Amino acid sequence: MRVEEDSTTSALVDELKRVNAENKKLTEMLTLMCDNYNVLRKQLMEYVNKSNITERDQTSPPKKRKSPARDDAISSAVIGGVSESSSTEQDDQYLCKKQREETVVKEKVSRVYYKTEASDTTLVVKDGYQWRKYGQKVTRDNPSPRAYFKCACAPTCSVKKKVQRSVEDQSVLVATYEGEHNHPMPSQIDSNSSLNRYISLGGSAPPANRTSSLAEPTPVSTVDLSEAKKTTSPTSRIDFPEVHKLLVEQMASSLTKDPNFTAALAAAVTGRLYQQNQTEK
Amino acid sequence: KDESASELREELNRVNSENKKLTEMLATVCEKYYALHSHLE
Repeated sequence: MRVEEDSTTSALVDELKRVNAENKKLTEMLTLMCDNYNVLRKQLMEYVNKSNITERDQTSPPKKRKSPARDDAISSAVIGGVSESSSTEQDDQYLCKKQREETVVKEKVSRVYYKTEASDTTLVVKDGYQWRKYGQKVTRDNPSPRAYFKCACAPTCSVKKKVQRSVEDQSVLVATYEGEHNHPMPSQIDSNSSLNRYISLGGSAPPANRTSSLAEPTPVSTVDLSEAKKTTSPTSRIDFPEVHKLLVEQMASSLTKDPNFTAALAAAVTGRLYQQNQTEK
Repeated sequence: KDESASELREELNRVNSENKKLTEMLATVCEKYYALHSHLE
C-alpha cells in the first residue's frame, strides 16, 4: 500500500512538473506571439498610411502647385479634415481662372497714340467710351504724369487704360488699353447716327424724322454738332486733321443747304436772343 | 498523505485548466497573426 501511495504521489508530482513546464512554455509562446502580432499590426498601419499619401500625391501632382500660400492652405485643409479632392478642384479652378485672366490681359493690350493740342494739358482721351479715373502717378522715365482709368461699366467691364504724354512729343497722348469691352460703345449710337447724317447730308436730303427733330427748338442739333466735334470714333483714333476738316466742311455746307436746318437754327437763335432779352429785363 | 495527494491533484487540475486557456489564447493570437500576415502579402 505504501509503495503504491508513494508511486502515485510521485507520479502526480511529475505530472504537475510537466504541466507547469508546459504552462511556462505556453506563456512564453503567447507573449512572443502577442509581440509579433503587434509588430505586424504596426507595419500594416504604416503601410496603409504610406499608400494613402502616395494616392494623394498621384491625384494632385506637385507641378500644379505654384504659390506657397496655396500650399499652406491646402495642407492645413487636409489636416483639418477637408477632402483632398475638393482642395485640388479649387486649386485647379483658381489656377485656370488666373491663367485665363493672364491670357486675356496678354492678348488684349493695345497702345494708341492721340494727337492733341499743345495747350491741352489734360490727360483725357476721347475714344468713345466713358472712363472713370482712379489714379495718377509720375514715372521715372517720363516727367508728365500717367493717369489710370477704368471703364465706367466696371466691374462688369474690366477694361483699363493708362494715359501719358509721349516723351518724344508732348502733344501726343499715349493710351494703353488692357482688355476688351464687353458692351457697345456708349457714344456709338450717337456717333453712328452722326456719321450716317454726314453721309446722307453729302448726297440727298436728310430723312424726315431727322428733319423733324432738327426743326424742334431744342438744343438737340447743337448737342449733336458739339458731340460730332468732340467725339472720335474708334476708326479715327489716329487723328487725321485733313480728313476731319473736310468732314466738317462737308457737314457745314450740307447743313446750310438744308432749309429745315436753317429754320431750326433760326428758331434756336431767336429763342436764345429772346431768353437773353428776358433776363436782361 | 491522502491530503497531500488530493492537493496535488487539485493543483494539477488548476494548472491544466490554465494551460487549456493559454492554449486557446495562443491559438487565437496565431490565427490573427496569420490573417494579418496574409493580408499584408
